[in-house]
Amino acid sequence: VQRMHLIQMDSVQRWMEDLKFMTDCE
Amino acid sequence: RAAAGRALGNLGNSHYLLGHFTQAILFHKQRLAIAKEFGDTAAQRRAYSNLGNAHIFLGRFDLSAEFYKKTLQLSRQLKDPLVEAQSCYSLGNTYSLLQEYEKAIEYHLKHLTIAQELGDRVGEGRACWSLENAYISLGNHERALHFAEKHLEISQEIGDPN
Repeated sequence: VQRMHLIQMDSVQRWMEDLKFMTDCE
Repeated sequence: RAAAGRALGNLGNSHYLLGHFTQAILFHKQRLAIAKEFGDTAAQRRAYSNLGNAHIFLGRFDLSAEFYKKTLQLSRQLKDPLVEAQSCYSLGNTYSLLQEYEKAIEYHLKHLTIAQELGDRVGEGRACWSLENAYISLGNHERALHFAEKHLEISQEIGDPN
């Protein structure tokens, strides 16, 4: 289960890394 | 007042980029209020998207999902498929964080369809990667394998060895 969770998280982690620098500018 | 709205949005974004997420939310909420006052749906859409992003880093995934749904609704109203695709991708990832994998799959599939329509191979690859992981979490290895194969094919095509 823990391994599944880790696999699950890699695509989400990548998204969150990109999200840190993502803003919808005025 | 319209300029004040833009300034508030910029302040929200600056705080966000500095990692001041609570401050960012305060500014984006004020920006949203002014956008509503003017009936400016494009600015409302941006504010909802920024609010969704900021709540992710405060661990309020439930609130992020609500803001992203508003973003999705307005992107459809504004007929902006790029933003619609991005909203679906955000919702898919947010529902993964909430461990609601069926809903995550629903939105990642919507993202996949739009990416295919737009000929966006990078987006399509990311959708396949996300779907592969969501299906693994549900124990549906057959579907996971299907999307892993598509992900591999697209990664090779776009030259992404990672």
